[in-house]
Order: sequence, then C-alpha cells, then structure tokens
Amino acid sequence: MGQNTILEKTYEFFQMCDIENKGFITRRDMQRLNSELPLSAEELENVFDTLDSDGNGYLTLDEFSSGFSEFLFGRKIS
Amino acid sequence: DPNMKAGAANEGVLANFFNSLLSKKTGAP
Repeated sequence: MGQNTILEKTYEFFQMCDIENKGFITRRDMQRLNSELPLSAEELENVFDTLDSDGNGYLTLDEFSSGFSEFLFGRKIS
Repeated sequence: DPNMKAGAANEGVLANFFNSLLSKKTGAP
C-alpha cells in the first residue's frame, strides 16, 4: 500500500467509527461497532483504550492514524 | 513483565480490529 492509500484507508475507517461525523470517536461509538465487526464490546473497549493515547476519552483522527500505522509498521520483525 | 504482556495483548486486539475493518471494507468474509 502506498502512503496516500494508507491515509485514505485511515480516514475511511475513522469515518466508519465516527458515524455522526463529530471529528472524534467516543467509547460509545466504538462499542456500536460491536454489531458490525466480529469483536466483543470488551475487545472494542480495549482497542479504544489502546488508541486513546492521552486517555481523555476522545479518539481523534491523529490518535487513530498513529494506532493504524503502528499496526501496519510497528510490529517487530524478526 | 506484566506490562509487556499487556502490550502484546493490546497489539493483538488492535490487529484484530484493523483486520476486521479491512475485511469489512474489501467485502471479504
């Protein structure tokens, strides 16, 4: 994937979570994905806590992007 | 180290989450 594609995907995913188009994702938005994704509410909360790096309860596009790039590039390669 | 274990678990959860989003987007089951 090229960098632009990654940025586009990140934004698409962010919008999927931010269904009200608020510009941030709350814990409740994340829990709503429970019906769309094969993850439990507890797992989604865990994802939210992991991505919400400053712990303020709001997940911004920046925080979301950081989490996504960590997922793509941050894994240790042996 | 419990912190390292928690980190590894979170990594797995994140991977699951983003993989699910990717599958959903591409229409794969």
